[in-house]
Amino acid sequence: GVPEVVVERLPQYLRALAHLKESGIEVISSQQLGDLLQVTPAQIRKDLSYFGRFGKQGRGYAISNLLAQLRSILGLDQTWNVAVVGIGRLGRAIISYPGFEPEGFRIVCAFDSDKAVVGQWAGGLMIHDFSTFKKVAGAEGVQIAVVAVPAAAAQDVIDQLVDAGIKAVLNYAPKSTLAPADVRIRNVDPVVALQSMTYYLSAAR
Amino acid sequence: GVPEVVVERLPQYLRALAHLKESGIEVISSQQLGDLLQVTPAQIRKDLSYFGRFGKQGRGYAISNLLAQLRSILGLDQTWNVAVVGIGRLGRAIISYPGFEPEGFRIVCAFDSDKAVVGQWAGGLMIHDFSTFKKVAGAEGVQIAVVAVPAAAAQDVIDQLVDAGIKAVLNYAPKSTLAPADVRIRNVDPVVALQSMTYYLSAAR
Ligand SMILES: NC(=O)c1ccc[n+]([C@@H]2O[C@H](COP(=O)([O-])OP(=O)(O)OC[C@H]3O[C@@H](n4cnc5c(N)ncnc54)[C@H](O)[C@@H]3O)[C@@H](O)[C@H]2O)c1
Ligand SMILES: NC(=O)c1ccc[n+]([C@@H]2O[C@H](COP(=O)([O-])OP(=O)(O)OC[C@H]3O[C@@H](n4cnc5c(N)ncnc54)[C@H](O)[C@@H]3O)[C@@H](O)[C@H]2O)c1
Repeated sequence: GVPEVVVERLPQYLRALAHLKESGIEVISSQQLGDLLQVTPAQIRKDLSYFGRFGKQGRGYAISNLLAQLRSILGLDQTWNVAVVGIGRLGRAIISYPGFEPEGFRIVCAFDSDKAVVGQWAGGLMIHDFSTFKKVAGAEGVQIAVVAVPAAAAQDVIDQLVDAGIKAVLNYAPKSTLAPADVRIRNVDPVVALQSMTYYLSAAR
Repeated sequence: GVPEVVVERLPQYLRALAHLKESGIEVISSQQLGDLLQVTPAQIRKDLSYFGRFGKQGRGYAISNLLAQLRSILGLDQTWNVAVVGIGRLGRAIISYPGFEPEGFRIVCAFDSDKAVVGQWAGGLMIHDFSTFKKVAGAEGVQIAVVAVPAAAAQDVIDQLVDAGIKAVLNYAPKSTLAPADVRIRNVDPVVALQSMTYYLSAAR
């Protein structure tokens, strides 16, 4: 199949293409796209070749067309049901995060393991006991889980999500976790983001 | 100088190299590293060439050496003083996030604009009025700011951070913001992370 890191690069291609389209540009070569993304043209062509035949030799890519096809391939024109696990401070902030809904990600249920938290309401959702995840999330058609529990609980929570049939997890806890090959885990890692900036702060700059 | 997107790829190279080193591997070719990162060997060599002469033609890269040099280039062996702006739910979660300290990122002060929040304590830090940022953050030697305010306040907050001399901002608010070319902004974008997973959930898979 397609290497995972190639799929991970696609949303960035999409953002670049969407910006180009907004500025009224209709066609782009892999050289120009490569310059924009600072990726070699060969890399771009290789990445895109996994998904279909795009562009015309010597003519470049028709942006609108490529954009529409990639969005469809990535499943971005669909709605996705999302569950949040761990409704502490971060979990509550995630439930109210306004960026999900416009992009088709609907948070439909919330879970916690603390008896003092279960039964409370957060952003219009009643918090369920995480032990009922399989039944409740199944009934809600949940496809994606967001994990906002402490690091020590992350692996156990993910094991239970996997057992319930979840195939995509966005993990905020600072822990690398394990899951079967057919389950995707993305870690929200602010440290990596900070480390991409310290270069500019370092001595010689 | 070095293109920004190249600098952004370095932390990923570092993680791969660190894993290889942990498994006892001492030398790696750009082909092998490329396979690992799913980036063309030409891309790897081009990226690294911006930072120095690494590796020996026909012999590959000595991992320990490359790792140490890249860490130094990225400023990862230093301590960095960090301020958090916006001490609501997310801000409090960020102050207690255990991943920063071990990597040399020390949160040294906290700011908010709500009179009801200013003067409270969060994670051992007293919350200052954001209007005093320049003075307080200056005294604390703050180099990096983390923004956890609502989207509508993000641009104004960043303008004030820039005015106070901050050159690196980690922004959690769902808003693309503007800043001068010598100020780095990284957005923590969970939507892009989710969009890199929906591919696997989509119909045909
Ligand atoms: N990646 C990031 O940018 C980022 C930023 C801040 C915090 N975090 C991380 O997010 C997580 C949550 O932080 P917080 O400040 O909201 O913590 P918190 O203590 O306020 O909330 C954690 C919640 O998880 C619940 N929980 C614990 N174990 C559970 C389990 N097994 N099943 C279900 N629920 C469980 C708790 O009852 C609690 O309500 C932590 O791991 C923290 O390090 C990540
Ligand atoms: N990127 C992510 O993964 C992610 C996840 C959750 C929330 N968020 C975002 O983080 C931000 C905070 O979310 P929250 O739930 O903690 O909100 P919140 O309302 O609980 O807290 C926001 C805080 O910011 C303060 N504030 C507002 N304007 C300010 C200003 N001009 N200067 C200083 N402080 C100011 C408020 O007084 C409040 O204390 C929001 O933008 C939210 O969308 C991002």
